[in-house]
Amino acid sequence: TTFTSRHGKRHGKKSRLRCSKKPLHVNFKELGWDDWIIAPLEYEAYHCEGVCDFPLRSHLEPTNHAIIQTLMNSMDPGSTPPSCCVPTKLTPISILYIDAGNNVVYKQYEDMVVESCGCR
Amino acid sequence: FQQASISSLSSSSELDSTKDVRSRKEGKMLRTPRDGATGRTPQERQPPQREQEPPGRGPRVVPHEYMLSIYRTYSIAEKLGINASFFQSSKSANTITSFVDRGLDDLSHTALRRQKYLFDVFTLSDKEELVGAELRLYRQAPAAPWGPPAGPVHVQLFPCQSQLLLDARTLDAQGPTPAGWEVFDVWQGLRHQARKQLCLELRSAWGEPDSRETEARARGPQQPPPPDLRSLGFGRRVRPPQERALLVVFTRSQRKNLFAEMREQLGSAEAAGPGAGAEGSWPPASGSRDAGPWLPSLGRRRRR
Repeated sequence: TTFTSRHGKRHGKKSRLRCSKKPLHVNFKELGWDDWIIAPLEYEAYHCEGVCDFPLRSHLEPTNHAIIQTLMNSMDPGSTPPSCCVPTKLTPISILYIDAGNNVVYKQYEDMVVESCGCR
Repeated sequence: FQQASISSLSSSSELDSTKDVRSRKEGKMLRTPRDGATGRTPQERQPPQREQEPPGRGPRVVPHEYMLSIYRTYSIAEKLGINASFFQSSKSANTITSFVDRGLDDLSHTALRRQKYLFDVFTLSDKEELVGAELRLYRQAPAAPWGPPAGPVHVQLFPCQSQLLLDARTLDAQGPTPAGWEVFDVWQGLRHQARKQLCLELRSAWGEPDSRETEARARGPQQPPPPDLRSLGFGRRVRPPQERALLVVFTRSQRKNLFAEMREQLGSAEAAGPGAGAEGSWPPASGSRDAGPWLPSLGRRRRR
């Protein structure tokens, strides 16, 4: 059996959010890249945030290693940290930019938008 | 499914409203007065326009309409979950680079039967797989007919100083010819070319489109010399930027990360100072004067 808190609620700790996808708006103008990126000047990249605690939900697509690590952490938090909330599926975006020779280039950049998060 | 289509710009005023001209060297933005809010989310706003003038003249760059339509089509496809590299037009490339023609017509001859198109392609990386290359020539509607045709008119494309016929096109000798883009496949020409400068030669001819000796073949006394390329609508004297010849190169690069481009930008924007990071590191090693133009340095915000 795993270690569970007696009151079912964490003492004085607000319940921590579970691992999930959160908004992350990227503004290339703010990054100072708008003098070489033509389009898009901003886009929604999302990011992963939250805890991977026991029991892990199936939609978090945990690896077997993450399941073991989470179990061990729930039994003895000092033995190992919980598994990590990371992107599990990423998609590309198209960028139109100016290269070092002042030519206009279209490029598809992989892994620029988080589609789903999970525990690894 | 929605039909992913290339949305042509609805009006030049829309272009003007989002037109802002940047001069890269100064990093300043000269913004034309914007219309009122177009009520669109930033993502939907048309990408800003820059003048894609021939490189080496001014640092301003306006993307060619063709590149804007490629960007729009493929980013719509991405939103629909369609992999853009499946598009036949993309030739399964993930990088499409456009180069503007730097050549000018040699007006010393009375008739212009050959045109040289010059492109600085030094930014093409030989680490990337070349999967296609096109020369896009905008043919203006010829002002006056080129005289009694002596048969079908052809234009042929060769690498300069070479007889390797890259591509040919038959032009309609009868009736009014509408203005439009002629697209030539120049992949062969780029494959065998050192990636510094690409020179292509357009020639006009009578007779069969792909016979190499067309022009060299002894012309019978009755056949007039090949037509002047300007009378076929290929004159380059007065061309708006959007009608300049465009070399479009399709490559597939394994390079996944943005940092390579940023390093290039850093290299072109500033001479690498003593604090520049080791080759391949991004951002430059800590302790350098600043984290690099793209990251606001700690404390005071940096504007390029």
